[in-house]
Amino acid sequence: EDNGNDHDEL
Amino acid sequence: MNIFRLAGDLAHVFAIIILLLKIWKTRSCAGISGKSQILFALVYLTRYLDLFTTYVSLYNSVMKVLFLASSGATVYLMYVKFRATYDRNHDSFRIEFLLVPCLLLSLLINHEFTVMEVLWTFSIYLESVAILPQLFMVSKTGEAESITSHYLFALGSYRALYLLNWVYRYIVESHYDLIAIFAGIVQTILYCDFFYLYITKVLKGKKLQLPA
Repeated sequence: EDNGNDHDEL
Repeated sequence: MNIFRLAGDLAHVFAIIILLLKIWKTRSCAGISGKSQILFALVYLTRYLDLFTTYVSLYNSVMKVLFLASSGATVYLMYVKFRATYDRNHDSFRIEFLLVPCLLLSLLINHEFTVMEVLWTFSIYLESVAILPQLFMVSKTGEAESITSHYLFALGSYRALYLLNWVYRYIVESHYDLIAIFAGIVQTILYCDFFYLYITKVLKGKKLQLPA
């Protein structure tokens, strides 16, 4: 399992 | 934020500025794929819905608004203001061949089965292939203006720099996002052929012309 989308990157 | 991420974002902004300036100064969008630009506008629309739900930083919000506004402006210039110069006969890539698989894949492989996450995932998958109508157009006409080549180089560099950002974040922060990494690798691979031509031809002052 990965950490996923952190909404920081564009 | 790290140097690779910042460089990637700046390359992305630079690409958009080059494209808008080219269209505005020459009063023409010849050689630019309107279909790729529509796909990019769709990418930003579906990805940046989180502007309304998640605040990350001023930088993050400003960039998101900038990408939304500039892609909207590009589509407007191509399809309304300079419509007569749009080379639609050469822009014949069927975008449903990209939209449908990206939609299905985002429904199947995502971080979380919610509307926002599926739309985010769809935008990541779609971005990775959104340049294909443009590359198809270049291959159909067999050439590209230098300014269009610079645009494509800056746009391709952005995701390549993000790959370095993801390596850095994995090592330093133990953060990784397999969906973004996988799509970013696909996106960068699609530009490799173009990068080769750009470095061997355009940087030596020649026009980008494909071998007959």
